[in-house]
Amino acid sequence: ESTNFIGGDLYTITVDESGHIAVQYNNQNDMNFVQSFHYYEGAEGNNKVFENRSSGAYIFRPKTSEIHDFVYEGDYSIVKGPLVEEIHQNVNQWISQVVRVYKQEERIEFEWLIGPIPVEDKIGKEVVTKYTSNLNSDGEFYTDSNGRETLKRKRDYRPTWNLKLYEPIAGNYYPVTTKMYLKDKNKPLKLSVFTDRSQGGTSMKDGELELMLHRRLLNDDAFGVGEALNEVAYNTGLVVRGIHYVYGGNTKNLDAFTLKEKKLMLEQTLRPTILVIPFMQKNIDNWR
Amino acid sequence: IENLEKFREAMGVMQHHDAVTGTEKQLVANDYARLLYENLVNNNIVAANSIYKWANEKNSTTKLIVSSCLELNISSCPYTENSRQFTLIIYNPQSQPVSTYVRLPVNGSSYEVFDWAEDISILSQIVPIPKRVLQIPGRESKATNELVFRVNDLPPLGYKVYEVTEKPNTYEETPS
Repeated sequence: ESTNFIGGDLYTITVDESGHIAVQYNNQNDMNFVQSFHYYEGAEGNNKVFENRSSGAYIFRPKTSEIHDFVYEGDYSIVKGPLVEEIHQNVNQWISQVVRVYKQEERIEFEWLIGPIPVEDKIGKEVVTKYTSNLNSDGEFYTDSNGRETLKRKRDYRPTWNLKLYEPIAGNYYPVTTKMYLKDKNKPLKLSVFTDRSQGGTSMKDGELELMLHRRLLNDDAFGVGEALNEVAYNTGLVVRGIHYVYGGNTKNLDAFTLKEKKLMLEQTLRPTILVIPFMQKNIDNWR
Repeated sequence: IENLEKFREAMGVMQHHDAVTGTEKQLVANDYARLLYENLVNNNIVAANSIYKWANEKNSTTKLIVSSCLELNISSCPYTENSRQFTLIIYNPQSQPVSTYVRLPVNGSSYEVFDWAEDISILSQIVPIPKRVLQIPGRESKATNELVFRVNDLPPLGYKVYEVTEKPNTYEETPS
């Protein structure tokens, strides 16, 4: 059957005209978001003075505050079945993803595949994903930082001194161990992203969550490692694959919402271990 | 105990700040990968012994061979994609019951998944692996599909056993 959306009963997830993934919440018409990929160009310099410091393994430092968009030149296909519905999307030659919704699960999975990042143009690139929602977050977002305590972050702000940022992108990036979210200032709405590894993240515009996915840089940042973050395997740059769980909605019943979030976070970090044994006759009663 | 001790030592090394953040030199990163891989594989023996004990089969004459799928992140697992029939032990490391989905790289297009605990065949789905994943440099896998099924009520710090059997194709392919 020809179809152009997934999402089961909870969501309507489509690929919009620009190639971005558009998510509409079916039961909460006032909430939606769009997912898209972008990149920054890494700063390059001789590291002699602060202004000439390169972006590298230790520091993220884009060349300018300009975020670059990708031209979505790929295609997509849809898989639907009794257990899972998926959009398989190719963004370009080296970025693709699977967007997935399982039956009986409320999370939306974004399984991204990035690389090898091309550097033939001698420009280091740092690829990010953005979830742009209609929430009015008023410059505030939350990160779990060291995995112990979730902290409120405010764009272009530090709680104990007057801040003037000369590098607004890098200055607003914070560590995300497992979770990052934002809340609407006026309505009981929340949008959370759970990562499967530690990443860096920010919210450069209201309603937006941005996470760094993969970096390939051509200069050392002179903080000690003595190598550019230019990992190579099989004679080409690395390919990375990972998953974001996105979960959001109405927080009127905050206890239930928080409980679901905690379960999701544990599911990501303490996934079941799968062991395979060749088929053989066994005493099934014993195994039971 | 010796295997476990080596694993503990490897995990100790992995707590160095360079290993946590990825700011180690490339050669060191390669060595960390080697350390982790060797110890994960060696600990299959520890896992096999534990499972045999739980299953009251420690006196069995059949040697239990347990393998872990370390490349599931790139939809690759030689043990599931090269077998028509295999048994899965799914262990829950959480201290609370969990229901979740399992995805296994396979070659065939139709499988029966049998839940030993419930004594029933359960619903499963075949999903094609995206082309870009098949093209990941260095990926040596024949799997073209993933078998998806739901694992219900995995006990806390416990396991469930599933048997997977490939079914013959029930449809005829048309030339087009």
